[in-house]
Amino acid sequence: MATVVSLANQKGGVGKTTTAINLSSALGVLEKRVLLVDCDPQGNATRGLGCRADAPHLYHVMVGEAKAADAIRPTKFPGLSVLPSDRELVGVEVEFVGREDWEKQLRWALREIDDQYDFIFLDCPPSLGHLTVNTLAAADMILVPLQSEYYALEGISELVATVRRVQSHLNPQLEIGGILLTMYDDRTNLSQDVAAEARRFFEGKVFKNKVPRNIRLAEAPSHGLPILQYDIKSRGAIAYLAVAREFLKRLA
Amino acid sequence: MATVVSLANQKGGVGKTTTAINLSSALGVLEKRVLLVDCDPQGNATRGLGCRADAPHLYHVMVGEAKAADAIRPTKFPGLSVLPSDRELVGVEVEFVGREDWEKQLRWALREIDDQYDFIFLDCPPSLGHLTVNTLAAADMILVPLQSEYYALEGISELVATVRRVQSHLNPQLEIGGILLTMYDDRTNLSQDVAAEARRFFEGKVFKNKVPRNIRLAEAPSHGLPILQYDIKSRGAIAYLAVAREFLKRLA
Ligand SMILES: Nc1ncnc2c1ncn2[C@@H]1O[C@H](COP(=O)(O)OP(=O)(O)OP(=O)(O)O)[C@@H](O)[C@H]1O
Ligand SMILES: Nc1ncnc2c1ncn2[C@@H]1O[C@H](COP(=O)(O)OP(=O)(O)OP(=O)(O)O)[C@@H](O)[C@H]1O
Ligand SMILES: [Mg+2]
Ligand SMILES: [Mg+2]
Repeated sequence: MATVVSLANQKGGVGKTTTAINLSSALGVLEKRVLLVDCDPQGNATRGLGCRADAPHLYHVMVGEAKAADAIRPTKFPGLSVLPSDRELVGVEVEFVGREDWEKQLRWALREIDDQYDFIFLDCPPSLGHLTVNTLAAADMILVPLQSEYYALEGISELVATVRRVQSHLNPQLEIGGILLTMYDDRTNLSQDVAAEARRFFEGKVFKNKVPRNIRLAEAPSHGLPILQYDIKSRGAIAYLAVAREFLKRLA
Repeated sequence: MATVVSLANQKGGVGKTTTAINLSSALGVLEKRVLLVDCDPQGNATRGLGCRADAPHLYHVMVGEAKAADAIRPTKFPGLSVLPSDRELVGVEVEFVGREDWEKQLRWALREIDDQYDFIFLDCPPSLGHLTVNTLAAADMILVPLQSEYYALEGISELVATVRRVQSHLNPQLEIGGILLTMYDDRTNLSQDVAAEARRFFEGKVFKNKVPRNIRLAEAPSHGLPILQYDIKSRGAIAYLAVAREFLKRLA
């Protein structure tokens, strides 16, 4: 039984996709079997791994036209497979209107393949709509990438409220697995203030390892590579390897 | 008759709100009468100006429960008024299902007050859903903040496709007013590559003035101040004043 992790935060550009790609690939390097599911119609996780999203992809799985196993592809990175997406995924918002149990489509789709992986990561779009709710209904835990800036902190209470709603109506096992500070710059008061505030709110759930702002992380996706393959000596690669180890330790 | 400008880009965290607040407040300093409408349920433009969104706000205007004039408030910044939003705005997605002419609600709401302003800026959420489409149907032009990074460029063709659809079905006058490069760091190849690519795609529509990455821009919203009021000597303030002048020149 895989541990299913939703990477969600409705604030845009906080590092959800960057964390999805680099944490899952780091766990692959640590010899775990990992599946990354791109639940964002932007398809950034798909493109960032150098994959294409020819049919069948997640849209077809969510509307029952294909099985998850038909849409999953291997990547050239150790231990990592991907279930890709593209713009067509937007269509689920329309397909789901008035549909009974729309929230559980992803959960049921993943059921069939979850014995083949240790971890399944779900990269979310910047919203709290149908796709993100589907991931929260399917997940054992949510991991919240939190950009160390003002607006990112503003949206947290809304995200927590959504998690509480999903816990009471759809998925009582869903836990807040952790808060990961991203684009952290310890030279600025802003980052330190946000970190202190996040710890006040979430206490021990804030990961000790932070991901620093590092241009190599922004360059890697244009080469279709996770950071460990793009530049293993970079601060970004060191950070995500440390985050992966802390992630495993917190689970133990 | 005001010029209505939509600040849209479905990619998250590219500087839509930062541009909405700082371009509109810079135009206010240049003695224009400006209204900023927060069309994002996150309410970042509202909070970033230090405003609150007690009812009536944009949700009530969009569903016909209040007039725009009832929801507009003055700010303490010269020439700038705001039509605020909060989380409740998410409700329009449900209200609009099956509703005739849902796309034109914002356009009709703004009709009544557009003679009181020179410019009306519409800050969009990170999506191409109902709210963004409403802004494109109401706008004379779209201004696209483009983060100088890989994923931001990826999403551009989808955004342009949406603009073309709105031009043919809803609003033939809608133009692509300009592309503004944000968080630009001229020391990195990534920024230069993205700028070159944007110019190939959009030619003369790419603003000559770029907004550099500047921590003061990220600090200002936590004080509820536009950059010109927070730190007028900062690179961020100088940049947005130059962008405001170029914006006016391009219109002339
Ligand atoms: N630690 C970092 N240092 C430098 N750049 C980063 C870092 N993390 C992410 N980035 C860059 O910042 C931008 C935003 O990150 P990313 O796209 O992962 O965020 P997101 O939350 O997935 O965005 P969206 O809300 O659009 O899905 C990207 O261009 C990415 O390459
Ligand atoms: N030029 C800049 N230099 C430094 N920080 C910036 C700059 N522009 C924006 N920021 C910061 O980057 C983050 C993202 O910017 P912003 O929230 O304006 O983007 P957005 O496109 O409105 O995001 P969303 O997609 O969530 O609406 C914010 O924390 C903001 O303060
Ligand atoms: Mg993403
Ligand atoms: Mg915004």
